[in-house]
Amino acid sequence: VLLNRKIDDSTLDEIEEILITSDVGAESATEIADLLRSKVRAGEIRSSDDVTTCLKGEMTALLGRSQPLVLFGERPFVILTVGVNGVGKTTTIGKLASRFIAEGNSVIIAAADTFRAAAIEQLEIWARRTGADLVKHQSGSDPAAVAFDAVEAAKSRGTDVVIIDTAGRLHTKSPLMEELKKINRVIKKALPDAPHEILLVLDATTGQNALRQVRIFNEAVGITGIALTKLDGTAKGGIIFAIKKEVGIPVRLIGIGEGVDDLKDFSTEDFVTALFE
Amino acid sequence: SLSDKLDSIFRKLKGRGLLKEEDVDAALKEIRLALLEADVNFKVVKEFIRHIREKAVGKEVLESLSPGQQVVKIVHDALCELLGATNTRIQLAPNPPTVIMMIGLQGSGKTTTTAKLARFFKKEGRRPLLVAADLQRPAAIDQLATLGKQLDLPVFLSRETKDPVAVSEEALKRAKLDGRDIVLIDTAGRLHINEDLMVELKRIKEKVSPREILLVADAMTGQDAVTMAKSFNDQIGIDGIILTKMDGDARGGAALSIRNITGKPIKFIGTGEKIDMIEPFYPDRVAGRILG
Ligand SMILES: Nc1nc2c(ncn2[C@@H]2O[C@H](COP(=O)(O)OP(=O)(O)OP(=O)(O)O)[C@@H](O)[C@H]2O)c(=O)[nH]1
Ligand SMILES: Nc1nc2c(ncn2[C@@H]2O[C@H](COP(=O)(O)OP(=O)(O)OP(=O)(O)O)[C@@H](O)[C@H]2O)c(=O)[nH]1
Ligand SMILES: [Mg+2]
Ligand SMILES: [Mg+2]
Repeated sequence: VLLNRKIDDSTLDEIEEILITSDVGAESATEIADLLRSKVRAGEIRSSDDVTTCLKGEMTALLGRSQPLVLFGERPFVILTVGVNGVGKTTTIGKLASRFIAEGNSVIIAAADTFRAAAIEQLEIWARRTGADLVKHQSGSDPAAVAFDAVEAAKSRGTDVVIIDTAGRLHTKSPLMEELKKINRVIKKALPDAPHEILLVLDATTGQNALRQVRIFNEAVGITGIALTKLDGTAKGGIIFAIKKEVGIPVRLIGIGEGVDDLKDFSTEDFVTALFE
Repeated sequence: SLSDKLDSIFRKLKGRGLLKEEDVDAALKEIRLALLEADVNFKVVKEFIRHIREKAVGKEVLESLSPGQQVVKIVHDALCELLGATNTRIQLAPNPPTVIMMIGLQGSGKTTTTAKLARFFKKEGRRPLLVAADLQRPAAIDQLATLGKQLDLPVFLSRETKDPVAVSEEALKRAKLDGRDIVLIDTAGRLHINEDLMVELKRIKEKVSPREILLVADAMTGQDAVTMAKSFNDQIGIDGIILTKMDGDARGGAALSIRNITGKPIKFIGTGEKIDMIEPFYPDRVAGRILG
């Protein structure tokens, strides 16, 4: 899209447009464009091929090295999955369970979304598909109790990984955020070092609101990793630049489809390349 | 606020006078930023700013408003005009049943909204039939069945077939036999770039001739809103839009982008997870929210 030609204002405008339409955000896009402009003026960039190389370099540096999800410490390794409604939490858990099991781990999934219609049934299907065990209570019961029971069960059975599904919740709803804090506290009662990973699931089609989601979930329970879903669509997920800059939380995983194998480790290089495709 | 930022730009302008070009251009920079931060699509913003510039330059500064407030009013009114539409009621078919088809990306809120609409019609004294035509997502049928049960409304479903077209056709036959006057078809979430799944939607449309095809879109959608809405509209044809999760704090620029690119009316907004949380769409409320 940026054929080799001399740099002028229209080239830099084009770059700003690509960045903005990728959900990088107007402020970050302008910062990056200004940075390139100053390098052009300093003579560090001569052709538009240079611009592309420099741009990709800048963005790769901004994102930093990939930090994949690694199991560490004493077992069970507990993952708490959180995020707003419909982003792909339950599906991502199914994919993660499949991956951990393929790597030789035993997995318990906790059906702690006790609110939404057929949430437990949805997870039951994923558990069956992947060979993971499922801990569930009745619909409408206390989600913290489900999480607690799942961690207790993992401790007594010697299970390697516990993945806890929670109900989608908008970060603007304080009673729901309080419920999440309670789930987190109760998990700690069962296992003081847990959760080892608090995974925020973000939808790549979401715009600038993703930044607010990260801020508020992070303030509430402390997010240690992000899963960015639906990158198999046309949305680019550029918001992760602003997220990295503001809170430094790594994107661990990306969702690239609805199937059990459609989960990849986040690669900075692949992401930056895809941004300009 | 945007109004404050614009006031500082127009500080030198007092009472009587005209909005000068350079002042308006400075204001437009701020407005452009506000709209982009609100997730309005880049190209839609460009067009909109050009439109505002024409309206604002050379206008007389009113006594009752500060120049900044006046420009905000010009922008707000223009947004309302662009967002608004006359045809925002669900159109009923001349010969019942009226078939309504819910389409959209994964997780946008189709299943929940299908149930919300069913409740809305039931309250109006109608006899809706819910149709579980998502045969792909785990427990999608159970989800709609559970919601139907909550509403004490019938849900047409089949666990035998993998063909949503067949389910939709059968459901329509059943609706006619049972005297149901509204048929609400919940479809599986899909990507506009998945050719097979878009063909599937076309086939359902051919077989059941929906009176309304509603695009269910998430209010927090970013720049991609234009790409996906245009694609759904070009390939399937939509009659209206429902914007969900408006109870969050997303500014909702997707509303302007989708309305602008499809020309179709926004009919409802989803305002919560519970089954009664759906409201008609009011352009001036959404306009104010986009401006932030
Ligand atoms: N194309 C695509 N679809 C996805 C991806 N991840 C999830 N989905 C779909 O998105 C929809 C919502 O997924 P869920 O897993 O139910 O999302 P959730 O966050 O658990 O939803 P709630 O529990 O209702 O808040 C489903 O149709 C999934 O199949 C992905 O990476 N790509
Ligand atoms: N807060 C809020 N949540 C909503 C609203 N509408 C739907 N939801 C939630 O969004 C999530 C996804 O809703 P679904 O109805 O399953 O979405 P869908 O489009 O049918 O998903 P797929 O069939 O997987 O494509 C659920 O958690 C719903 O409760 C709304 O207006 N506000
Ligand atoms: Mg879920
Ligand atoms: Mg659905």
